[in-house]
Amino acid sequence: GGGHASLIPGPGKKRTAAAAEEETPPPGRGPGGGRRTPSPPPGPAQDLLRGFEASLLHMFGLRRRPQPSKAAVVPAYMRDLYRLQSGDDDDDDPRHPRPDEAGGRPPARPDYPDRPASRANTVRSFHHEEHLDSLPGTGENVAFRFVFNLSTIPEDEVISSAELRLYRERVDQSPEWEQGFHRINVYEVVRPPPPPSAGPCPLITRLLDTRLVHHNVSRWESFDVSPAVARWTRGRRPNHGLAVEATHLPRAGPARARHVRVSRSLPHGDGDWAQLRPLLVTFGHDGRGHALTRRAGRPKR
Amino acid sequence: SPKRPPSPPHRGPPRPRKKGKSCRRHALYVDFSDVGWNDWIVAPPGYQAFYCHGDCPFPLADHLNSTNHAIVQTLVNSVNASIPRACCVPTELSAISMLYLDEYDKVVLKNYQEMVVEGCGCR
Repeated sequence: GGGHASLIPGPGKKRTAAAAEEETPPPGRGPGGGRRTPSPPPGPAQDLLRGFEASLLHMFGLRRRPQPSKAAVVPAYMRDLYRLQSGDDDDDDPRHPRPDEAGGRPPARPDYPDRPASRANTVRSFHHEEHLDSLPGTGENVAFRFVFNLSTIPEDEVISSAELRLYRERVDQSPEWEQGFHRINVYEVVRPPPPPSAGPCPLITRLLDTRLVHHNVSRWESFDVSPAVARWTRGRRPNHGLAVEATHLPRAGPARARHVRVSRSLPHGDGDWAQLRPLLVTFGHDGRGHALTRRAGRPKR
Repeated sequence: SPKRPPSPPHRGPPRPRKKGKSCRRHALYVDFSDVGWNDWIVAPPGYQAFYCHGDCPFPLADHLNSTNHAIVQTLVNSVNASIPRACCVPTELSAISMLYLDEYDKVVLKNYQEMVVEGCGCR
């Protein structure tokens, strides 16, 4: 309408719309709770539409039509990357509010990752499998293991870069500046942690990245985990996850354990956790087309 | 012929301008909600893909962005209609980025090549 041609010609479009209206939620739900395309009656038009959709999905590199579940969450970082990449720097979408930073101000837009994106045409984000294994720490320190299932990355996609993003919340109850320093260490777990019955056994890890931070600000921290992800994907090495350790410098105050958001926290519930939980982002290239070069603004069409 | 006097400039009725009929780019908005794909494509909701349509008449004007072969083919068509005219096709395309949820509920941002017609020509 409105002088624009649509993707499907008139009769097919009407048929698709009618089929969508006839969709009944209970039998149409997939195992993940997502919507399922209703099975239309067989016929030449439907065969044509099915073939049409199949060819389009193949063009997009998908084997079947995605049926996202209601639990699927689109991280704000991915939305920001899309906006930055497409040159669409408009204000935030009111339908998808971003979590507030301390003080009520919205978090600053992340810097566009020019270097990782310059060699990639695909960015994927992963949440961990909630196998939050508390690792044996030193008593003063807190360590967590995150296992990200990267098996959905296609074999023909070469990962050139990967980052682990952790959110840390501002802590106000620190009387002295010197007491607010933390060191965040990110390791690759080389061997899985031994079972508790095995007794005390040192965890074998490899340090990937580290950073000294002060807990006077809320922000995301990005850690380079490219070597580990390259080993898991290209090198076919077993993926035992990443370990994150928050080391509190001596004489840190009682607020030290709340700074880095590595787990759900009660009683806040799951609302902000969906957007603030750790995020693994991979930058890869499937050998087709050019990289994600950032566009510097685009005139509105 | 050099022995003939030069012919006067064309004074006949002006040729009707075929504005809009020659090869050019036309609007074509692809709306993902029209095919029910807006449940897994997060952004954009749709995009201007454009398409090429129009005539490639003899002689091919410069703005029709033709190739030497298209000029020859059009020339041959002018004397032998069994040879088709050159076709109005995209000569320059650009990419778009799409943010979507894949089959495994993972969020993907991907750059797709040659999705938008930037220029049309007779080829």
